[in-house]
Amino acid sequence: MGIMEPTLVRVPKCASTLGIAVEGGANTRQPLPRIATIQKGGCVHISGQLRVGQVILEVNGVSLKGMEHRDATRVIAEAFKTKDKDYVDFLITEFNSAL
Amino acid sequence: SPPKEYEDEVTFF
Repeated sequence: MGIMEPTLVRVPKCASTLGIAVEGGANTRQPLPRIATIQKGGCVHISGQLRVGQVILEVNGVSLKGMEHRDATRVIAEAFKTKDKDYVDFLITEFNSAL
Repeated sequence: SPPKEYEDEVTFF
């Protein structure tokens, strides 16, 4: 089975929340943040492009590698809050990649 | 202080 290429997913900010829960980060068993749940009505659920279990490598081009949970989640929160983009770009991979 | 491992820390967005 080949290594799956990371995929860039653009999620439009079409709802008041992203509607995902993220777990993991540096120094944990899950070294890169992983999508734990997707809530109905959030942007991610509406865009329908992301799946529970996918691992987030980058957000808006910012790599989350080596970041602890608190820092990685701050990058995600700021990407959603920022007014200069009406979308959030997620670079995701299917595998629990510890690249 | 809490252990370095943040095993089950989950953040909602």
